[in-house]
Formats: sequence, structure tokens, C-alpha cells
Amino acid sequence: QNEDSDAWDDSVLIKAYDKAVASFKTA
Amino acid sequence: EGYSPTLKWQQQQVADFSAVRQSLSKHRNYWQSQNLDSNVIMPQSEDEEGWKKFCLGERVYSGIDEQSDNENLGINYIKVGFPPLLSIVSRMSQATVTTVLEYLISWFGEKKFTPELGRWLYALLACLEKPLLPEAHSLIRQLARRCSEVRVLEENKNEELISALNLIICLVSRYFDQRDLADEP
Repeated sequence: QNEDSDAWDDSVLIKAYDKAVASFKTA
Repeated sequence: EGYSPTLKWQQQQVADFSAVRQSLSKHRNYWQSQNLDSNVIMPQSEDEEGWKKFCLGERVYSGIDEQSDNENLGINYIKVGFPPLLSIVSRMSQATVTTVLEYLISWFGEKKFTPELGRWLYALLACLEKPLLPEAHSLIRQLARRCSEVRVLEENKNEELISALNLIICLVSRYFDQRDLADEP
């Protein structure tokens, strides 16, 4: 379901990048 | 010390990246057929300066550190650069993906890392088909090495920057099988 709704979002790559960057915390 | 990602974080990024690539590949035809806004004019493949301006915006390209523009509250994509939308990157051939990657890596060899650059590098890596062509192979290794150099020199513990560099190093080394460049926990 999630994958399908993502497929129709033109900014999927930008969101994926921003999410990945936000997920890291320095020790 | 303290900047290196855990193995678990790296594995998660590889899994997420792989899912994004699958979705991109599945829906590429749909996005190719969508009309672009009239203001989106993609440069010719050989137009290096045009692509740098297109991706990074005239503001970053010219090195102007101007934060806001009071006379225009809307987003001016010419100034801030066009984001790597699926409707844009789906139109790029493998040759163009590799060429633009080369332009942006060459830019990064001399200039600061910015979020706009990070988003484009990630998007182009997502479009890069495996198995890699020899020139793409050498390019992405150059990219990961540059990320490592910048990370070593970073003294302010800028979390967003370190995270972005870690992400690129992780994808090049672990998704594209350049294991000798990987961060080993």
C-alpha cells in the first residue's frame, strides 16, 4: 500500500534522501 | 570517532535505497510520460555549466550566500535549483545520468557540500543501473573518497553534513559493492 502511494509522488527521491539523512545521529 | 555509522544503520540505508530503486524502475515509464512544468528546461547533456546551474541553482553556482528574497515569496527554481523530481530524472538516459554525476562530482571536488548537491547525488545514484560501466565505477569511487576527505576535515560535528557524507559512502561501498571503501564498525 505504502509503496503504491509513494509511486505517485514526484518527490519520492527527495523525501527518501531527507529521511535517510535525518536518521543518523553522531555519537 | 563518533562520526562513523553503525553496521545496522548502513544495512537499513542499503535496504531503503534498494526499495526506492525498485519503485523508480517500476514507474519510470509513467514519470517519463508526464509533462514537465513549462519552466523546467533540461540542459543538453554536454552543457556542464547548464547542468550545475540546473541542479544547484544560480545562488549556489555563483557562490552567493543570500538567504531570502523578500520581493518573491514563491520558490524561484532558477535561483535555488530544480530538485531531482521523478518526472525529471526519469527522462535522463544512462549516459546523461553518468555525465551529470561526473559534473557534480567535479563540482564537489572544489566546493562545499550542500543539501541540493546531496539530493542530486542520491537521486543520480538511484538511477545508476547495475552492472556499472567502468567509467561509472571509477566516478562513484571518487565520490566516496571525496566524502571521506570532507568528513575527516569536518570539525564542527555538523550532523546533517556528516549524515549525508555517511549515506553516500555507505551506498557506494555497500550497495554498489565497493567494500574496501566501507566504514567498518
